[in-house]
Amino acid sequence: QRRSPLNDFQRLKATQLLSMSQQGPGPEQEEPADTEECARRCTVLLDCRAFHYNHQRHSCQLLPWTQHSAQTHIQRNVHYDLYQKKDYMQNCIRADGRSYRGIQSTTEKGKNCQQWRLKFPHDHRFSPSLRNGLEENYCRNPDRDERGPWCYTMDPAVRHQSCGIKKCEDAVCVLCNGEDYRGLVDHTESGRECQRWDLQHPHKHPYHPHKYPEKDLDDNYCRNPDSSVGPWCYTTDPAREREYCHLRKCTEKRPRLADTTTSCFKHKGEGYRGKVNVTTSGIPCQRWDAQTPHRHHFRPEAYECKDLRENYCRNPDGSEAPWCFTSLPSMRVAFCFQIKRCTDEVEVEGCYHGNGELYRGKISKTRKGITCQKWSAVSPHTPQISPAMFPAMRLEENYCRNPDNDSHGPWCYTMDPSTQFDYCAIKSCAGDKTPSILETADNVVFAECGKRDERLQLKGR
Amino acid sequence: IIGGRPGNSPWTVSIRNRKGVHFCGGSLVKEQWVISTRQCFSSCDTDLSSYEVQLGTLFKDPSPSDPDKQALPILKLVCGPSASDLVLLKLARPATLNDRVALICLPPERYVVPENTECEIAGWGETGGTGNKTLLNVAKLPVLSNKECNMALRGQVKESELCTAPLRAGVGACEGDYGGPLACLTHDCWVLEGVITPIRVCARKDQPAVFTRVSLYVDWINKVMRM
Repeated sequence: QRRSPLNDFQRLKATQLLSMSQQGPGPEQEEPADTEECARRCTVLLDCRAFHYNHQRHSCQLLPWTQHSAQTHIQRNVHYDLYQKKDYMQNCIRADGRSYRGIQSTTEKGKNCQQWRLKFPHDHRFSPSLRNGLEENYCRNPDRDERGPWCYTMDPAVRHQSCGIKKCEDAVCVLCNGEDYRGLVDHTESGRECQRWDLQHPHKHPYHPHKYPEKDLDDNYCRNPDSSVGPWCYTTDPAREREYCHLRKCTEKRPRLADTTTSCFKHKGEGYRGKVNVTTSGIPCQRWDAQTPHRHHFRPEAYECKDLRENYCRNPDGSEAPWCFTSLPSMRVAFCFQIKRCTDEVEVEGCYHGNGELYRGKISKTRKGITCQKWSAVSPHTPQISPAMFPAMRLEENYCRNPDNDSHGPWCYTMDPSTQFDYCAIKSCAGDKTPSILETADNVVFAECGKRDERLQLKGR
Repeated sequence: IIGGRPGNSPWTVSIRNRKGVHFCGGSLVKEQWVISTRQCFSSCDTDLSSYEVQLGTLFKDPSPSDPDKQALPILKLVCGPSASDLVLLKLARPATLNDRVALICLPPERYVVPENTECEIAGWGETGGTGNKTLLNVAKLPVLSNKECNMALRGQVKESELCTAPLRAGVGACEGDYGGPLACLTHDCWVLEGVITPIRVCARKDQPAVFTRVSLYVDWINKVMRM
């Protein structure tokens, strides 16, 4: 009863499906409806294959085609989400594949399929209808063949042949803990159907797809967003919150992690393989293969790709940095922030004196290696400092300069739209000393900031 | 905070990951800007969607209906000059200032806090059995000159760092406090003089604690906020 009709659909966010030749889709249904009601309407219509959901009008438009239909194309439109029936979109099958409505039209041996409406080269008894989906020459399973979808072939010597379409659970195998699994299995190991990640019923959960864009929490497919032992999903059974999915383990050798480091860590340190085994504040880490003082599920044998050796700081779950369970019963986990981050700065060329206000060199990249924007350009950033404002500074081309006497050296606007300005890959010249601050004293004046109600300091809540 | 007491620090913010778990501290320097430490963030161009800053409440894990709590998504992260280990976080919308949320002053550029100035650290990090681990804890620390600090730490302290004096009883920042403020009282105003950086030992007795000296980076902070 708690199954959502949306479970039969794949969603493409901010997408509109246009058809160039076919008759237009039905009018947008004026009556406000939610996505589940739209899915319900589409499900009962044999000629409905997809629908647009219009977020502005809270209405939908049922469509008789999908993006795989001839002469259709999809385009970005932030007002629409496109929902297409899974049977038409997936290239793998569930059970015997009788509901498969994909567009594969060759057999497992590579023979072209015969059009279902034709009786040549092979005569047969199947008549295409909306219900049996025998269209074009696509692989289908109208007689519930246990080997899955098949077709009559264009080879007069071979009457019919299986198309060899894999079951979804076999189509994509699982490496390591399946955090990279992007297959299409949507049932758990006990056969329960998965709940869509974008729904909060029957189970309320924190894994909103928009919060975890890199986890691809698509539709109701099995995923592993929380570094569990394997892919899992919330189930549509109100009595069972979540379950693992039964998926094929890859037999091929696992790939080597590209970003492994030992003396420092990159990004979140998931590739850190060094031997630091104390937390930032010096507390020894608990061994990963121990369950005291803290019980946990990060058993080394269950996380073969995470290198949970000894009691070394690691990041098996995508936390902010390498961490460990601590040997203190009162402190469960702690980060190992004392491990340095690997520098992501490029090698510097040249040097500047003072603050670099007289630097006139031709370096034109930032410390991160991003190319500088021309001082005369207005995109990607609109500069607040232009060559005309500071003619003496020679703000030429995109060379690093220091027109505002920034104490941290020459800088530039960058070509990265998300980084307005940054310091350049130039260092202060050796032996160039800046005056010490420790002998000077300033008169201090402050305005509104820094005030607090001291009564709150004393008052309990 | 080790050796602290539950207290009020209306500019101290809690930085939360996508699961809503506190992992670092920060200081509100403008309605839409928080300063913290680089070590808390995976990269300078990291995707911080769904990370948020929580402020206005003394509780580490306030109830969803806490009327004082403000939770503001982080829009952008800007890394500070290379040696600073500072980051500025731009919030998706301005914080509402009130009794429980206030801005902390920035020091004048290159200002040196006089020795013995009364300062305090605040955070929701580990308490080591002191204070109250469900609340914001605050501890007082006096400033130590770099000269004396260098004598204690064998000359390893840079001008861009600021020390507080060692206390007999262990008082200091610990796991989960990193990125938070060292706020010092100057002319009746609290000023962000330091940022708590990850250190090897929490509240080591008879050893000074070292912070990033904010006054050396005020020009950068103002430039980022202006631009």
